[in-house]
Amino acid sequence: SLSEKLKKTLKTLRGESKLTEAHIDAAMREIRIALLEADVNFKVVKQFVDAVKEKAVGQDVLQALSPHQQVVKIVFDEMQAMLGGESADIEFTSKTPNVIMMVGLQGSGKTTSTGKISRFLSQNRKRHPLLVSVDVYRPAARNQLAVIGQAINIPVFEAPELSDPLELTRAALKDAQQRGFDTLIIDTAGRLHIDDELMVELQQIKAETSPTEILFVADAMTGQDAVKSATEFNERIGLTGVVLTKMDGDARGGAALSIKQMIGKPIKFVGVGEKYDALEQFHPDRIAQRILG
Amino acid sequence: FRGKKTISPEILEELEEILIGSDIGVQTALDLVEKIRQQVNRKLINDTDELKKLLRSELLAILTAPAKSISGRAVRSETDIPLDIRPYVMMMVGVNGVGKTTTIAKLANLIKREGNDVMVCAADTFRAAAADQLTVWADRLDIPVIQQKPGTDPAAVVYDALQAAKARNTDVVIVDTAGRLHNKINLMNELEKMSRIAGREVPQAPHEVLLVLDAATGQNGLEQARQFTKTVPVTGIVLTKLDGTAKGGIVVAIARELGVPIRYVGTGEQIDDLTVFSPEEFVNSLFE
Ligand SMILES: Nc1nc2c(ncn2[C@@H]2O[C@H](COP(=O)(O)OP(=O)(O)OP(=O)(O)O)[C@@H](O)[C@H]2O)c(=O)[nH]1
Ligand SMILES: Nc1nc2c(ncn2[C@@H]2O[C@H](COP(=O)(O)OP(=O)(O)OP(=O)(O)O)[C@@H](O)[C@H]2O)c(=O)[nH]1
Ligand SMILES: [Mg+2]
Ligand SMILES: [Mg+2]
Repeated sequence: SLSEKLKKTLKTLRGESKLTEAHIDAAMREIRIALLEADVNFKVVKQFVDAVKEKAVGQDVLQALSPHQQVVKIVFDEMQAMLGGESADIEFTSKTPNVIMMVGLQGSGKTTSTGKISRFLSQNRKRHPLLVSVDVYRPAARNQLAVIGQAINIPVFEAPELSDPLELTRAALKDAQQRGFDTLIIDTAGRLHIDDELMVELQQIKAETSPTEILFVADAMTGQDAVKSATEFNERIGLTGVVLTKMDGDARGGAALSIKQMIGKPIKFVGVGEKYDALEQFHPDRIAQRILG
Repeated sequence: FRGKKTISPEILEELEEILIGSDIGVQTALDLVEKIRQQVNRKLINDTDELKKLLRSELLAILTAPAKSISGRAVRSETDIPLDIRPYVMMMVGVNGVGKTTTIAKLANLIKREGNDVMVCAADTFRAAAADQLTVWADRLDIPVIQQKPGTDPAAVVYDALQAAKARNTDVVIVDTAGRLHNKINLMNELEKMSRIAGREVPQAPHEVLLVLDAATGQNGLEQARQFTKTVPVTGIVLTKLDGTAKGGIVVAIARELGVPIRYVGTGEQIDDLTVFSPEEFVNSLFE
């Protein structure tokens, strides 16, 4: 583990009164490798290591901790601070309905997360959500959301005669307003951040609905590419938060730090399974522990 | 790396970043850069053209080794399906959302175009509308699909499909399985049972097990490959979503450690977006 590696690296620090730069450099090499192996983006690793080095060099060697424990604490605290920060709750306004857009790359877990989040909002936040899928491309995508809606007893707006995402959006919004739903969650089709036409489609849906939340749904096992897609979605559409899915796997989840550090938006939910109750709020300390191994 | 330059420490640092950024893994990246650094120090490599040449040959050696070592059993592409095995049973496996179902449609299309009778088996009886999704594809391709209602034991659907295939003298059966995380023991056991049932109904089945990996997967892809190859007889990898910005470098680590050949590459969401893996094109794209 990282702690064991740092112990070896810093064993010559015994008897010293300060954490020297030479020792910290050796420790930073170990930390860099550990974070890259945990899938943290290499640019973010650089920023992280610089931040930790700044905090560590010249610090008094504390009596209560061994040098490696002290460095581990600085690393853990810095990672938790980078991951946490602002409020990670869904924001609501008095508008009716509040619109939440679910966006992201293909297969990341948007449709499943739409079900999970609507169930959470209904049971834990006393909201009355209506769901709609504007994925007119993927075979049986709208069926999938309909089946999910049935399973969790949350209404799904359906208009099989419509095949244009924007028309569907307008019709669903109108239906939500007329039937008094206070929340409308829009499940969008998976798309590449480099697909200009489809990114414009998201901008149009946003313009149509003025959402209070645009959640980027990202797979926890994503590697170095996480930064590219998250940054592009944020720059072109504007995100208000992130949902990190498939955290019930054994991926270290470095993508969480990469995304949070690069776009500065909070991780609002974590998907921890395929069932519709497998949703957790984000705990920066738990994710920090996991990334650091 | 455009144009011929002399090799400076900055170039080597940039190379390390490109390699790490492609997800080939830290250790592999550091090893490759170190190998190059030593050759530079011994004046065996003098400019970036020679550096690229060495790097290409190192990566190609890793990527082409598996195909050379797996002879006989597995096919290189849909054009190699052995005519004496009927039904030839293929199974698509992998974690959630990587593109298994879509890849089956693409592959079924290629196999049908070769003049084979293809049948698909909707053995994902768990996820919402999974069978519906495969059925839409099957209808578009005008090929039969065997399915059961949600919640049915997936091994039972495999059994049904193989009975039907034998009765109809179908050439190829492709089994779709539910996405599953490799650290879920019960789900991996379920997969092993499906494979075992197939082997009981058709000798040597499944003849081809393709592990589907998302090109954007990080180091966890190696663990996925380790666990799936332990559970079922994986014969090849399909690397999907290479039309995105991810490089899919994790297949280098997988080729190195497990020797599983990469069979196909997915390059989009349409039926024709599947090509036979080309190691040369893959290595070239790492530097684009
Ligand atoms: N284990 C696990 N599986 C998940 C989780 N979230 C989603 N999945 C699974 O991931 C797969 C993809 O989920 P979808 O909801 O279809 O993903 P999507 O983003 O809507 O996909 P596209 O619409 O095609 O872009 C399915 O098999 C889901 O069951 C999670 O937190 N844990
Ligand atoms: N851009 C791109 N998208 C792909 C590719 N292959 C599959 N997809 C998309 O990825 C998403 C998931 O594909 P599926 O075929 O449902 O994946 P799966 O592995 O069967 O998913 P589960 O059964 O839920 O585990 C869909 O939106 C597909 O259109 C590819 O090569 N490129
Ligand atoms: Mg979806
Ligand atoms: Mg599927």
